[in-house]
Amino acid sequence: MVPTIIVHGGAGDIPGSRVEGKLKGVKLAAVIGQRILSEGGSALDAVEAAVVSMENDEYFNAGYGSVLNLRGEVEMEASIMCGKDLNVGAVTLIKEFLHPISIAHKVLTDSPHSLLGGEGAKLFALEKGFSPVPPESLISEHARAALNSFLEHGEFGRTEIGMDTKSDVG
Amino acid sequence: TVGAVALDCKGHIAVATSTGGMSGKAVGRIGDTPQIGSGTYADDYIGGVSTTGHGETILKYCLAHSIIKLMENGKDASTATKMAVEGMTKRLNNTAGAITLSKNGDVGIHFSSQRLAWAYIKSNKLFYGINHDE
Repeated sequence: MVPTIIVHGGAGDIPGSRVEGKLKGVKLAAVIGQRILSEGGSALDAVEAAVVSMENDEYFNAGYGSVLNLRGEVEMEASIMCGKDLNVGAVTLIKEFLHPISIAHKVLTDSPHSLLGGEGAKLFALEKGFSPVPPESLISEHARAALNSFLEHGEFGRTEIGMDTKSDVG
Repeated sequence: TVGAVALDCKGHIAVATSTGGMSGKAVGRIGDTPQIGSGTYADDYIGGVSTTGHGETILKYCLAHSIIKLMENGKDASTATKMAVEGMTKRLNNTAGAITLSKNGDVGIHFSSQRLAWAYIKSNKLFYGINHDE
């Protein structure tokens, strides 16, 4: 089988100012994942590594650079699934860890459950050795500006990123 | 939201999706990403899917699993992804995107939003894009 990996960095009304950073980030993530595959690594490890790369990158709505809730906080979620045995791991309402996808992977391998949220997900992550980070360290200037823009408009767009305004996208 | 779908040398498929959700969301809001079948799905016998977009719409439509079922019923990865994303947008108005790999490594990319950043590597060649028709 020819190992293959595909990644995405989010759908929406992505403004022109963010295009270059997003393309650079998705290319890097694909290269990181492919390196694991080409060394005989598993698809599970490859997709986790690719997503970890984008969780580190403020150009993406995940990990560092996540968008903010109405209280100006980061609340993240992630899921991972293994096609061999349909095993799954997922977390939600994660506030103080940089890599929710790695915690989700641990849920897949180390928990009898599929989805852990909030306080329970935090306790599980600490038990598995993940180090919490100050929640404000996950907040980027772009995310803060996006929340302020939302608070001005007061309504959600038809998509995930940006309002459904006619931005520079043709 | 970010996501990845991989096929390894043993023919196993895996999918991972991670997100901060939606700007201005209510405290405690949970979207499609942690919900298997909506944000993420993987099955070695068919393929794998990761989705992004308007979360409440994706989870109502079970977008990832919709694409998997279309492939199970004979559609190729690209056609299945397009049909499901366009079907969701037609039925529920809001927009989304999805990336798909079939069990044979065929790629599917489609989005009804204005843009979706994507990249894939196949046979050591890198492909990438963000606008429609790239």
